[in-house]
Amino acid sequence: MNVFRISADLLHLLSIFILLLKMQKTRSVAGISFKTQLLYTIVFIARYLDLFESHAEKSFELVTLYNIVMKIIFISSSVYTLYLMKKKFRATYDPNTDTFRIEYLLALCLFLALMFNYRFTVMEVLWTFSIYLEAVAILPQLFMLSRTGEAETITTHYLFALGFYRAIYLLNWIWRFHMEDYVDWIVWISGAVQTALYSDFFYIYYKKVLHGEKFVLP
Amino acid sequence: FRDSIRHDEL
Repeated sequence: MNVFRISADLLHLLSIFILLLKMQKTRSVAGISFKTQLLYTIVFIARYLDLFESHAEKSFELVTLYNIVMKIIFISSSVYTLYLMKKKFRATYDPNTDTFRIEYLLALCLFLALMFNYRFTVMEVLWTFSIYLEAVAILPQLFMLSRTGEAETITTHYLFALGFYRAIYLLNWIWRFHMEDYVDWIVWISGAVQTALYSDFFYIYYKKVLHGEKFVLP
Repeated sequence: FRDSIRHDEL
């Protein structure tokens, strides 16, 4: 555990908090892609299946407890978000702007996970699948943003926190590579792709929102 | 590859 990793995780938590705040405060899910939220829920469940494995034989460290708590928060908040979008604030969701085809993303990531993994077991392939899927899970949201052409400021704060936490993870890996000889190519390449997908968004967020303007696509 | 794969990140 290092300062980059902990800051990234806290920023990830903050992004979830901002998303929940946006929905509760405006009592609306307008501008939020249900498909992206669904993909995140699939990502968390596929990756954190180890929660249901026996922990008895594992050496118990503080970081294990930390991971367990975070995993439970990530899964439950993403399921709760789906509930808010599908039930509580359903009337404010506009499916006509959320038209990205996630079937292709799911199929591509499953294919890649079956081809490129560290070990060909169910748990490992699902873990790898979740890494690949997380890298592209934001695409429906960015697609929705490009279709509507503008976004509420609080929604852009959510996206910024979500993208920026991935950028800090890159620093974490550089740090770990130097300090622990840590190498994880699957995570590194996916993480780099994931962060790169935000570049246009980061640019417009910096140009507009940080200067007090509304987020509008040029 | 590694004997036991331990994914210690989130």
